[in-house]
Amino acid sequence: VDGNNEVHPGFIHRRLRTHEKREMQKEILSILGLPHRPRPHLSQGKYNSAPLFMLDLYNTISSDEKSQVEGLLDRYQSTRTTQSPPLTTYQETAFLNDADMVMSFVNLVEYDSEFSPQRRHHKEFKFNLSQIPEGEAVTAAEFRLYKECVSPTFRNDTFQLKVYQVLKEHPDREADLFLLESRSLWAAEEGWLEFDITATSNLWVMSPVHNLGLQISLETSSGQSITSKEAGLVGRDGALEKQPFMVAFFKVSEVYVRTTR
Amino acid sequence: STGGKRRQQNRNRSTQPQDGSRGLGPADYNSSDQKTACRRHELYVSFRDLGWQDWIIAPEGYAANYCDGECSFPLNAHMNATNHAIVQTLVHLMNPENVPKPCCAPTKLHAISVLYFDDNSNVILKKYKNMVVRACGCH
Repeated sequence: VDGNNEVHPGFIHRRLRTHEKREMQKEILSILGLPHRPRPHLSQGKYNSAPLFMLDLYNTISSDEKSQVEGLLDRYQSTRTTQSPPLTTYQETAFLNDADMVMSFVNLVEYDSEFSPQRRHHKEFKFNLSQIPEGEAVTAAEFRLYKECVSPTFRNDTFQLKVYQVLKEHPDREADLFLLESRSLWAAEEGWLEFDITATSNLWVMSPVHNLGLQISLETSSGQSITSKEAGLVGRDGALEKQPFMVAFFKVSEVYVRTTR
Repeated sequence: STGGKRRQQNRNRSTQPQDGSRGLGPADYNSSDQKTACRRHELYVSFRDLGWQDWIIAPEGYAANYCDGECSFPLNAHMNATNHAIVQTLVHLMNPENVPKPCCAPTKLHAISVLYFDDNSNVILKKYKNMVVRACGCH
């Protein structure tokens, strides 16, 4: 079709045969670097927090083609809560400027594991990073949790939120944990909380057997252990658009070579 | 090998100057040259028509475009001809049986971003380079 919306006279019109159509679809999938057409299991998936967050990023970069990366960075920064630390380091900004793929991961844990009495309020999160295309290296990764304003019982309190990487699981005793971050939260604050898990994600991508997930724990200022729900953190039973997820930024580290067919 | 038949088809094409066209006006060249000149044509790849909306969240499709037309002397009639296209044309004129004319091909390509689900319902936002033909020229 030309600029006047008229069909180009030299264009040969014919309907593709079924096998030609299939081959053409394979070629387009190959251009997209996909071995086959993905078959996601979506119930309400499109309205979940991760796809909505990613769609926001997409809309921003699509609306400003000239400054795609800057747009991505701006949008990304604007999604952060006022209470959370800004992207201040030169290294973080450089990572985001370099990103040519962003990927979000849904939390796979349906129910929390049976933890010991000491860790009975720990909450577990697991993400599948096994399908990262070859040649993609993690430049930045964040674990995102949504916090709502809590009930009046704790309104003037502060909580200590700790995020751990699970190092090793044992059948007869508690898992070995590595503290990634400890953060104070106001009970009344509301919005997304982001935790830098770049190093952890890199380990998981390079060595999938070490991907045993994350755990979080919460304590009041008096040291009392509380559940994440009591602290206002949205879990599986919460709103779809506030579900926890992780997001990772990647950079192509190898020249992409199309496979021989 | 398909030159004769192709040229006949090309003569019937309508003139549609490409964006940013410069150089001599239409009166300076033979009108048939203008009609068959190398230029960009629109071609939309629709993910919706492929029935891929279940895994591609955005876009619904993209204007991939393609290049088509003749690259014949004088090359000024064609936008974005490379310097080597002139050499290629001269050699073709000297030995038309063995040396082909310059090719009408993309000179400017742009990227698109695609947002899609993978098999695990994770979401990928990826920039694909060289997906959209912005300008065509003779190489």
